[in-house]
Amino acid sequence: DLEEDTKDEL
Amino acid sequence: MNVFRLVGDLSHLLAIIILLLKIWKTRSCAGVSGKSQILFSLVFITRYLDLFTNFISVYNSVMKIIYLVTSLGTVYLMYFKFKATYDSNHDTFRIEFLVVPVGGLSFLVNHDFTPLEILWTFSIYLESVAILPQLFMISKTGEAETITSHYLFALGSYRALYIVNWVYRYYTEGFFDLIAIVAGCVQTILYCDFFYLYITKVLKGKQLKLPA
Repeated sequence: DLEEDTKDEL
Repeated sequence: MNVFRLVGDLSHLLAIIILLLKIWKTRSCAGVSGKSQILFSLVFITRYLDLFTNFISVYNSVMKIIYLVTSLGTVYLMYFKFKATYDSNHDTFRIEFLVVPVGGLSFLVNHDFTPLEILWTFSIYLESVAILPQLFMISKTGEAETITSHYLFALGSYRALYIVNWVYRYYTEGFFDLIAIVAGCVQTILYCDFFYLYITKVLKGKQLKLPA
C-alpha cells in the first residue's frame, strides 16, 4: 500500500 | 536491493567520477554542458531532502551524500574554478524550457500531493530530461571527447539498468512505481542514438562525431 511507500531507490 | 540496481548505481557513480576526474585532471570543462550539471545537482537536491529524516540504509545514505557532493563539486569546478574553459557559446539550451514544464507536471501527476512527494516527482521528471543540454551541446559542436562519451555511456546505462531492476522487482516483489518507470524509459530513450554512435564508433577507437 502507498503508506509504507518508502523510497529505497536512489 | 538487486544486482541490476547495484550495477546501475555503480554505473551512475562511475559516470560522475569520470566527469569529475576529466575536469580536474585536464583542468578544463570543454565539451561539457554546465547546464546539465546544474540540472543534475537540482535533481539530487530535490530528491534527497529526506536524507536526514528517512534513514533507509548506510549504503543509501552514503551514496546520496556522494551524489550531492560530487555533482555540486562539478558545478563549482565548471562555473568557478575552471570557468575560463567553460564553453558557454555552445551550451545554450534554454533550461527554463525544461524546469517549468517539469515543475508543472510534477504538480499535476504525482502519487501524493505533499511537498516532499511533489519535489521527489519533480526530481524524477527533471532527471529524465536533464541530459538534453549536454546532447544538444554535442550536436552543436558535432563531436565529443572520448572521455565525455564514456561519461555519457555510463550515465545512460545507469537508468537502463534501473529499468531492468524495475522489471525484476515487479516480478519478484510485485513492486512498481509508474512515475519512475515512465520517466526512466523517456530518459533511456534519449540516449538511444548516442548509444548507437558509441557502440559503432567509440568502441572501434574512432572519435565520436555526430553526422553534421
